[in-house]
Amino acid sequence: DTGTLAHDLPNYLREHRGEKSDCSLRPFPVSFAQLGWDHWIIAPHRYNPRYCKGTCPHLLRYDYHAPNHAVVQSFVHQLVDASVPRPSCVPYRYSPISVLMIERNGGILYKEYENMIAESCTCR
Amino acid sequence: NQSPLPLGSLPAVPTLPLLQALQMRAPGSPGWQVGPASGQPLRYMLNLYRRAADREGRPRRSRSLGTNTIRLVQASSNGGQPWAGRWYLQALTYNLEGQPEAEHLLRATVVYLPSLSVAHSRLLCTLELVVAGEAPRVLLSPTARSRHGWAEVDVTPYLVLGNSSVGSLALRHVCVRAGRAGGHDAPVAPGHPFLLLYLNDTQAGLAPPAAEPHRRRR
Repeated sequence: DTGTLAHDLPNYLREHRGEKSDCSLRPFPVSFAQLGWDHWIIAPHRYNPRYCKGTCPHLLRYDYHAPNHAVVQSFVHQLVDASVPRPSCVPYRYSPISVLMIERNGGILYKEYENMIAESCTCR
Repeated sequence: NQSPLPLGSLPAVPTLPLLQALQMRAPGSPGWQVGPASGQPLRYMLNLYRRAADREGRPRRSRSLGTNTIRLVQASSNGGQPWAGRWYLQALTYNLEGQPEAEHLLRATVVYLPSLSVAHSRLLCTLELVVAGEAPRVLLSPTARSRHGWAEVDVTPYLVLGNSSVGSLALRHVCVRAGRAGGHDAPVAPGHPFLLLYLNDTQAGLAPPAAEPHRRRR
């Protein structure tokens, strides 16, 4: 079955390209007021962390940056045992944001926090 | 005091590392008043932030600050009457205790206004470093000036002695009122200079270290 899928890859990809439910990066701007943190985070007022959502395809394309284990697990789910879950759509790369905060002692803190915005998604 | 603090409408679940780190830094409940952080220090940091990041908080790579953490420490004074005629002399202390272990000092500067207009005259100001046990004070010369009139004095050598850091910094803010004498209005006191600590947070993240106390300074 795996060999058949790989042989028929061009048709397979053509059929499944463009599905809205495919694993992809989605915007979701959020304000710190919504999180209840606006009483001590001065800036920014809002930012867009984004999120990953969607179904990981059976055949994981190279642009999903999926580890080999996820590729194997996808085949196991499809061909061997459906109780083994399919890989999940999760963030792959992140970027930082800068935050300005009031500290407990009245000081003011500027800080860059890593991994605050999702920049791409993967299946794993 | 690291007891859990309420944060908005968060459910009662085991605290995630990000939220735990934010709780350690947060002043407290939504009703907590942030009195001291206002005026010139806040404006300075807001300008710094706008230069460093865009509206959504993304760091501007073209204007890197060269570090991932900058802490503004406000001065405390012993009160009393700082005015003596035309002269303004105010002793200030900056408490440096309780800095997180993961934050390493790169540079420290004191920011102040060397000249400001008040009423019908002008205040000309400078800073003196107070060294414990030494009568002569060190007059600090600005190492940089901004277009908004701020002057910066590098005090890094006075904060780091050998392999350790000092627990506090003592300065004297000295101003003289130039221009026409007279007037019966109460003299306007200049805002206290503030200390900027340029730090490198080696954790570069929100998750706090496991059971690590804040650094105690000798």
